Amino acid sequence: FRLTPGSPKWTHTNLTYRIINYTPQLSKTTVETAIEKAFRVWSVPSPLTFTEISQGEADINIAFVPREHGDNSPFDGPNGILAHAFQPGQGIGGDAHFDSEETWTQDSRNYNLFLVAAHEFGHSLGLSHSSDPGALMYPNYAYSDPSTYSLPQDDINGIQTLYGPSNSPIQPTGPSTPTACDPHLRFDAVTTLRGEIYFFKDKYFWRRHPQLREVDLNFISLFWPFLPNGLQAAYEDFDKDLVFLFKGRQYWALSGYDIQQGYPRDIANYGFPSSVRAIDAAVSYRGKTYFFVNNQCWRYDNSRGTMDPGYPRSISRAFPGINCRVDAVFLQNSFLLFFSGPQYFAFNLVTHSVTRAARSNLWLNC
Amino acid sequence: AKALPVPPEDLEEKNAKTVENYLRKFYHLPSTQFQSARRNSTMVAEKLREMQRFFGLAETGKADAATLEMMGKPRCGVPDTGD
Repeated sequence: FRLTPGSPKWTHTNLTYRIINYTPQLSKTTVETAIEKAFRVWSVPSPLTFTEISQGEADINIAFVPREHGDNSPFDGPNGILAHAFQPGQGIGGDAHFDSEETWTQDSRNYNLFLVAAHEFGHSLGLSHSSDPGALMYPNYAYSDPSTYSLPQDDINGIQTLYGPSNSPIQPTGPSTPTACDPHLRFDAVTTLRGEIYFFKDKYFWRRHPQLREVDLNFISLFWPFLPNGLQAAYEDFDKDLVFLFKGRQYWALSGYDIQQGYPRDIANYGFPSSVRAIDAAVSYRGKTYFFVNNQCWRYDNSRGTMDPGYPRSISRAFPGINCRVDAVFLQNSFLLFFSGPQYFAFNLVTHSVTRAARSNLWLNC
Repeated sequence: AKALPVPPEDLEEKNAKTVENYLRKFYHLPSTQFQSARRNSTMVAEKLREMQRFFGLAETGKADAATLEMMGKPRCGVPDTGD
């Protein structure tokens, strides 16, 4: 996190705000609810309180304005700059302006008002932009499901540096952005997707380009707003050119970046009994899909559409040398790459043996 | 056809404008008036590296594809550095 240079902050904690005008795209109630929820993001981890007033001078004025609007920081029409806000202080200090030419929504369509408002109010309170890609105060817009939104730890650290901890006996904590070179990094799921390799972790995924070996971190929600965080397994069905993603008993299908209609579905469709509550990892190879659940391996025949007899069997029996629970697995050339905790094992499908073991985050260029 | 290919020279000029505009708004790139072209390009490269460092991109000091892609993303209007 970063504080605004000079660390300007409000000297009182019971702040007031006033909504000067509204956007015609959302009802007044929806705007008020989004703004109230955005302020609550900051009041929960700090001693700050926010009270709406409808008359007089508020600490934080909120307005929807287009282009040049008198503060020497013109907006630029749809997309580009979405909003801005001023650091704590009298007059325009603390005020937040939203580009009235944007499309403001209360869902995953660009741009969710609650998320942008929560970010701008961070500036109104004295925070600057954070270089943590998972932080609310990161400069670029990134959709996150408002119904499950919790302020990331980086932002909590920032606001508490300025105003101290919350008055509640239990200090709230928030999610931290995974770092590629964390020696303890475990992947939730790994799959290939038309040549690229996707490493899923919490609400993020690293995408590795096969030739350039560049790795970039993205929000799952940026590509697939409807997918949940915390995916557990994933595999690419090369014959159908589909990627399947699993969480709990539900699974989704992607064709490229497009989510297929009619999903999520229940893994009962694969023939799993109700006793199987979740899938740890999955990989498809030569018309068979291998599912890893606890210390067992199931094998599904893609063309017959049923599980093969003789399964489940122990993982170490199906893949000698893989004597651990599997977090994730994917196929590359004639190798299955099994990930377990901070390690991966390369299983040679020709010699039917483990031929290499190393750190998982080597795949992220660490 | 509506989508006519953009000649490379125009694209480069367009990219240069995008970069300068972005760096002026968010990284306090001084105005290029009254500056020599040489000094201006040095300053642009310096600010580009600052922006690339902030976003965790390769610090090339050049308007490479990843940098231009980042500059094209919707964002907040408050500068990333300074007041």
